[in-house]
Amino acid sequence: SALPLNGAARDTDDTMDLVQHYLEHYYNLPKDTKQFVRRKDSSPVVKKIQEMQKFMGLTVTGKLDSDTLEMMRKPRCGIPDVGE
Amino acid sequence: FRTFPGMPKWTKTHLTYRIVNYTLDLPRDAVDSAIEKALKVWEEVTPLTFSRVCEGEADIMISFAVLAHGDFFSFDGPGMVLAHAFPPGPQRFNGDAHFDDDEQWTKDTSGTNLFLVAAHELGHSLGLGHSDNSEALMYPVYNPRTNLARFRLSQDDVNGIQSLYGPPPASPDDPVEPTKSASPKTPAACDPTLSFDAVSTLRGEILFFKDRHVWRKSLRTLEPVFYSISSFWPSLPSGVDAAYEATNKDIVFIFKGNQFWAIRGIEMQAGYPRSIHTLGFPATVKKIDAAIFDKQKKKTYFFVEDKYWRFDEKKRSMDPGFPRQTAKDFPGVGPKVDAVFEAFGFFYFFGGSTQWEFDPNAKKVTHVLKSNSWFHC
Repeated sequence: SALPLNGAARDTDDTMDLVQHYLEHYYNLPKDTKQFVRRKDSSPVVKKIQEMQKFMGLTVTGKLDSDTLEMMRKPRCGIPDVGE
Repeated sequence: FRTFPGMPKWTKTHLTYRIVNYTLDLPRDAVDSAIEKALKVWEEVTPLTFSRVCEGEADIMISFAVLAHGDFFSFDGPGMVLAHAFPPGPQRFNGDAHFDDDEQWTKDTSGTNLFLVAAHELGHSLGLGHSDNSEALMYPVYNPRTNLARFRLSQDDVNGIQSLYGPPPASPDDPVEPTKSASPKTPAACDPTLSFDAVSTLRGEILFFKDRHVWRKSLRTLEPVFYSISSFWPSLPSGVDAAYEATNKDIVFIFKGNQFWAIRGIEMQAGYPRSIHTLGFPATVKKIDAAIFDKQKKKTYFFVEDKYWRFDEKKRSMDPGFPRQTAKDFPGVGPKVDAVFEAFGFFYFFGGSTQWEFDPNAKKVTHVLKSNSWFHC
């Protein structure tokens, strides 16, 4: 957006970037789903969030709840969890 | 547990590793021992053995880097991604482990514990993927609350790595099924079918190598004493192929695969392991079966399959006219030799559970014994 983001909007944007990168890198979310991630209810993204929650032993909600976001921020190995 | 797609794994059990560079967060020896300890975690539950090389290419190249560092995955600064590693294979990065030097690497958990992350990454270097078992070492998220003093692989990790390489070879001190014939003392030492990987003298004692252990036998005592190889020489692999003492140098040379190490007493000599091909063996020779130094002639005989080479210790080169058939010059011995050493002017050859006492002057076998006759069972 042309206007500088206010704090809350910038945080949301950062979080979406984090989620986007995490699901692409560790769970094989295809890179062309960029426009969907902002709409959190899109099915490819929901499925990948559920896959990540299941792998990590979290409650499988398909939503970006606090546990899921907290787990995404934890230090970890850079190797993908599924796929090549 | 998971393996990588296609289940890549090493087709050999003896692997080399090299620490290419160091983080400034820790003293070098702390990095060395963290890596050694991390490898031992996997060595203890598989037939795999590891030895360190200090130059050139190794199966597992270990390095510290920041941000973009030449592979396809840049690091991301402090936090988040701590390290990554590549599965087994012949390509450039296969087997390698990279550590993000924007992390604060520590010996404890005040920062990011190097041993813990290295043990995880080396699991990848051996072919394990991530596990969804949160108790497993191969779980993708770093757990700073791991009890380092009582670290153990989870059963999931063990199942995973053994699905690729199987369990460790039964070692003489593993609990064996008590059988009537086994005597109450160390059953392996007096097992009538016992064979040795290698035998060498060492400053008047005799070393009998078997798997990950070595019996030390003084000529002044009846009983051998039983040790793990790693208790003397931590960086020496188990399951060695050959060993001999060059008494004129006070050095024992130990061979495994296409490499050899030099030991003076219990000190590993710097600059080893070296390739056996530096001794003059052709590339067709992949390993040595046995070796012995003839102090009269200052020559070393290397036994490979049913032939042997003669090496001039003074000129440090192979004599021309070799290899020759072992049976031709050592009639009654072999055809294959597991180990050999010299004592009282005789050569003692070992093949399976048989031992041949050979008189090098009379050029004949003078006694045929059990391999473990030196243990006075």
